[in-house]
Amino acid sequence: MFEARLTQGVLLRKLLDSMKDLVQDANFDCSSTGFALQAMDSSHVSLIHMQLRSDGFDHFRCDRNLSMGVSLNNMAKILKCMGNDDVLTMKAEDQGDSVTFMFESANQERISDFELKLMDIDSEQLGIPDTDYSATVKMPSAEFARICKDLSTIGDTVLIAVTKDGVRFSTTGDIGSANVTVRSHSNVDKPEEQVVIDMQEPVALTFALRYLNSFAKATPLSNQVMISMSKELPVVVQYRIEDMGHISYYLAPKIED
Amino acid sequence: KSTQGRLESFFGPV
Repeated sequence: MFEARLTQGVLLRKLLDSMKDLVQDANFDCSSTGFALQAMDSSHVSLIHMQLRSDGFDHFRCDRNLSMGVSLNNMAKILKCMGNDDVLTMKAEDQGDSVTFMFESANQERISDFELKLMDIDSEQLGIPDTDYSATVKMPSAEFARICKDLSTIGDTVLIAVTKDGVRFSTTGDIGSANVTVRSHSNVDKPEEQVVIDMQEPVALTFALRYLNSFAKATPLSNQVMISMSKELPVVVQYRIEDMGHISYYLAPKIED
Repeated sequence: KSTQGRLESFFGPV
């Protein structure tokens, strides 16, 4: 039996909205540690790793490990039927072929349940080694989303270059070119607005903007985003979910021929 | 010219 109750049910809707454009079908792994997902997009260029710890839920019970294969798009459609302030409970039997989502309105006057059929999904899991990255940038998530969107008007790829002076996002295209440089700055009163650059050595890598724009769909989940890069390694774009876990996206770099 | 890398080139199977 798997049962998980989340007072802030809207959190799961935001998570689904940040994954469904990248991956169609995926397995949610339920265990005593929590609720997790690892999935690659169909072209194997990007990977999502999402983890919600069991202690972040208001109630969490998972008697045995369970893998729930779902269409992320269909799950997102169901979660759209949840009120913004509803409490969400997910339930699944150990050998069952469906998962139930129960939505309770804050005043308990409306209770609904939606059942989603599960699917058998063969998913390829990759081992992601712990890495000390050459550079890590923490910045406002909305600022990162804006830069990716703005640069997409000019080009298809972005060169992200971290130096001690800041992080520079550059693109070129048929109509011209664009650069945005963000400098580190602290803000004691508004920590969500600060930019922190932790650099062991300068690093510059090129990525497809299309994927970064998909990652930015996670912006409503966190005020800050953490971008970690090392030479010739996939970038990690991580959004921390307060008191619960994170959603991290990995994107393979473009390789110069 | 650049080509898009694939994740399997960087990460191995579990």
